[in-house]
Amino acid sequence: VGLGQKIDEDLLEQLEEALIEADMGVESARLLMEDIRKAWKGGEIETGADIFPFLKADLKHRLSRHPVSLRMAESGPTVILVVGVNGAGKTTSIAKLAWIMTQEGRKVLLAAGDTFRAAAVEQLVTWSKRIGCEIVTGKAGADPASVAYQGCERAVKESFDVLIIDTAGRLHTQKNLMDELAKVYKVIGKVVPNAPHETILVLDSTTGQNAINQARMFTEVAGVSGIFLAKLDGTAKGGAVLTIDRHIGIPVKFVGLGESFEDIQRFNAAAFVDALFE
Amino acid sequence: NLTERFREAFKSITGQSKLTEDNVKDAVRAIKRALLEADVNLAVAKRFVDDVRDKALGAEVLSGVNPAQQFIKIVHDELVALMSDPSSRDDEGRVRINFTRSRPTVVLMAGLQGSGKTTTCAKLAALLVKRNKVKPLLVAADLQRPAAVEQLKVLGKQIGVDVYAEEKSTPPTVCRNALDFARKNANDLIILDTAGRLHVDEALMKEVSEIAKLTEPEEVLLVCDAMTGQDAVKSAKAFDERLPLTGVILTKLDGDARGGAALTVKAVTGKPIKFIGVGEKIEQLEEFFPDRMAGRILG
Ligand SMILES: Nc1nc2c(ncn2[C@@H]2O[C@H](COP(=O)(O)OP(=O)(O)OP(=O)(O)O)[C@@H](O)[C@H]2O)c(=O)[nH]1
Ligand SMILES: Nc1nc2c(ncn2[C@@H]2O[C@H](COP(=O)(O)OP(=O)(O)OP(=O)(O)O)[C@@H](O)[C@H]2O)c(=O)[nH]1
Ligand SMILES: [Mg+2]
Ligand SMILES: [Mg+2]
Repeated sequence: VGLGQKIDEDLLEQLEEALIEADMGVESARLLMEDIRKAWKGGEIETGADIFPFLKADLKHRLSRHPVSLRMAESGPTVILVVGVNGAGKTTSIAKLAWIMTQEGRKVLLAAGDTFRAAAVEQLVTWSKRIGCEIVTGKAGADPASVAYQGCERAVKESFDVLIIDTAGRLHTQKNLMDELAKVYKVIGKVVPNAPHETILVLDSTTGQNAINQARMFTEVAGVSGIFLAKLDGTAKGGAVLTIDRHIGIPVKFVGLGESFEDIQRFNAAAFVDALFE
Repeated sequence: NLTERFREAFKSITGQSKLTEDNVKDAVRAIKRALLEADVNLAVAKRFVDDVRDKALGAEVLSGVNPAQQFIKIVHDELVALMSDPSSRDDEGRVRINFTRSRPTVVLMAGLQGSGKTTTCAKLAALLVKRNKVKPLLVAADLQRPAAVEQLKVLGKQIGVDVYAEEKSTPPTVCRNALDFARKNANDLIILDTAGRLHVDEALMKEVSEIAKLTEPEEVLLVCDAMTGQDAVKSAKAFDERLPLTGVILTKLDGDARGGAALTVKAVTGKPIKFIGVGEKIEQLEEFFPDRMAGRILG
């Protein structure tokens, strides 16, 4: 143990502030410092020089507990539902997922489930052309559940390996829109057993503490199973995913590093944690 | 309410006749925590509570007033003062847009990806048609996002406003040509919709700075997402350094984000928050009220 030596409070304060500035949130950062103090008292950390490596190792361990691979269907198409608040990066992230799956030799189908926003369908159609995958679209203003339904039917009928469903941006505080999403989720499950196999929540890395509310509310209506952390090529650290991990346990599966369909990487906990403190 | 939430932290002020360094220590810490939970940037929050502590110290507790309530009022008033900008209001207290008579007024919208620029361009056009009876021209200067031009065209059609777009071009060229087009088309207001960009993307920051030099806008508005966290300090500072910002529009305030980014952006740029987006519909753009924002940030 530090032989009764007092823990370096200045260092702890510096680390706590770094975590707050990374959007981990003041309460989560405080709890983490408490964990460090316990580890210091318990002799797990011996010297001041061990504090920072211990912290990083602890965070890396937390974020590595869950598999980052996508859950695939045992047979038939794997259905991925993509959700999130307005402007988070859903449509672009779908293009990236489609690209990665196509590179893996899978037959990918997209469903333009945002039937509300101006030029939303056109945006995804453009991506489908660039990537070379098929897409299901509905009439303007069509019920999103019907587009999801058509997507599922076609995916099964034409033996697609993967179906990725785009949805309109919505704030988790809009009850009618969250009800609409719950309906889409239900319809998918009716057409394809055990679907959606993944519900991916797209989070903007620049989002602060509101990310935790988003994760909670979207999980309630659509069973979020993974996070796509978009716009990590900016200066924001995306630390809110640490708080989401602590309180809700949803794993980050992908990160977005730009605006092209190739700007996607599978989540790497070690790289993410190192970057938090840079 | 805030006083109840901070009852524990404010215990040391209760019953006191004067606010001292010692008895406001817990209260100041509680305020700093509340601001951080609301996503106010750490450095901005620290500076703010220092200012509040200075204002609070030595204040005689007004008779008949609960000292905690008096402290909260100091915090609230200080927040409102920080986010206010009287010079951006006209005599009737309405948000001022710097209209010019000598040529079409130019408004440049800039900001990070997905913050709500394109939607806000249409909202602002509709609001100014109603309020100032102008004939706006929306300019589709985002040539990089798939269907961005189409998005603005659809919105323009919805509100009956012309949209200027070019097929194979560059954003600065589109903007320059739009100015010429506006004169011929008798538009007295031009709103330039630009592509979302990262403040660390040197090429794109240079491009938007070039557009500003070319078009000399009367208004350069930073469109910022209300749920932005600590990063607001970096992006706001960068945009303020590269552009002659005249104001900020905070979007998606119809959500439950506390909106601390409002304080961060105002503190860092000194530029007024002029409007807020409170929904996806065209009419959901309102004038910014600092006292409402202060209450929201404090939770
Ligand atoms: N730099 C960067 N930009 C991104 C990334 N992901 C998405 N974007 C950009 O963010 C903006 C919004 O992306 P969209 O895909 O339209 O977001 P969305 O969630 O589908 O938006 P709505 O459907 O309107 O809710 C676009 O300009 C994208 O190019 C990323 O990883 N990095
Ligand atoms: N709920 C809500 N949604 C908004 C608000 N303002 C914009 N949006 C939505 O946010 C999403 C992004 O809006 P855009 O106008 O495409 O954003 P942008 O800044 O132009 O995006 P890029 O051009 O890709 O950088 C869309 O789904 C809009 O409908 C608002 O005030 N409230
Ligand atoms: Mg979309
Ligand atoms: Mg846009």
